[in-house]
Amino acid sequence: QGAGSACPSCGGPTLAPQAERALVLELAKQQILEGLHLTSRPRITHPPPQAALTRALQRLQPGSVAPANGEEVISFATITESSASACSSTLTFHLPTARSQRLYHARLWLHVLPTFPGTLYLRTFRWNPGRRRRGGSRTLLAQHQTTTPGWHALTLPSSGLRGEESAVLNLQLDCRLLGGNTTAVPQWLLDTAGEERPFLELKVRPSGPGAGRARRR
Amino acid sequence: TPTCEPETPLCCRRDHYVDFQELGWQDWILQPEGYQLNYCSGQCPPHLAGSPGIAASFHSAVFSLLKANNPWPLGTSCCVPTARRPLSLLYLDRDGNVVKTDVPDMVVEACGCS
Repeated sequence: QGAGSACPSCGGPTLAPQAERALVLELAKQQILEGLHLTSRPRITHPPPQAALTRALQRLQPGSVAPANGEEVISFATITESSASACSSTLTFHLPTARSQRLYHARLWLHVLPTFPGTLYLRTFRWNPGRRRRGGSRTLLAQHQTTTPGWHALTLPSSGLRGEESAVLNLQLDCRLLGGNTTAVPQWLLDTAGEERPFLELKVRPSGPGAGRARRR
Repeated sequence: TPTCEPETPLCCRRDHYVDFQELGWQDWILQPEGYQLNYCSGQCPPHLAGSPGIAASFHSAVFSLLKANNPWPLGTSCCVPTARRPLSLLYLDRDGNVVKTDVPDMVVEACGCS
């Protein structure tokens, strides 16, 4: 307690500067966790590599504003199955457990390195592994064609990505060459650990009654 | 609203800049590096009730009510935030996803007497 001086609001004794600073830091922690609807700070077990993070953030629209009361999410893929020669792989994403949120925009960013001439024809499926031993099921989400290497943003139907209570999303990629030497299988390297790993760009907003209306003050 | 000086007894905005490094949270909050944690403090004597920190018309309405009802009001008016803005945060969640969100009403910009 500061010597002598009185708090201008309540007239009680003021705090010593260090004590006030410690209180302010504690308040800041509470305010941020409340604002993010978190009970405690997240423990990051597998942070994405800084380079991948930087590239992903560069890809998003510069200065894109998070939707009012909504969120933008970048989720990096972990490759669960990838046949070395062909380019069909299964990408697994651990999405934020939705707090009554509604997904309305989804794009899959892929870094493509076709090493064969011709057009790369790519299909994206949602893969549901299924509960029992029997194989799961898959739903076609989108088809794309490209003739150029580099980054590609594949728009996915947000309706196709919603629905499951699980926060784990499996996407299966299947591609082949059109025209040219179609027997060749494109050697498409999926960068799993480096800067060009695939990622999902999502936009969510609160769902539920009246979420879209302006708050009545 | 005046920013509080050490001796300011009247309603003002007290500014504190909080660096996330100082909280040890720079590993999961990617942007910004910190934010203004401001709060309101100070006295609100009767003639300041509803002071233009909110709106002059509100001030005169409160003032005439005070005069009409009781020159020495029992209740006191308080020094409260009258303008706040959101804080845009980019952070990592526990699964390593990058989340960008605007936290509403996070930064107090102005204070006034209720």
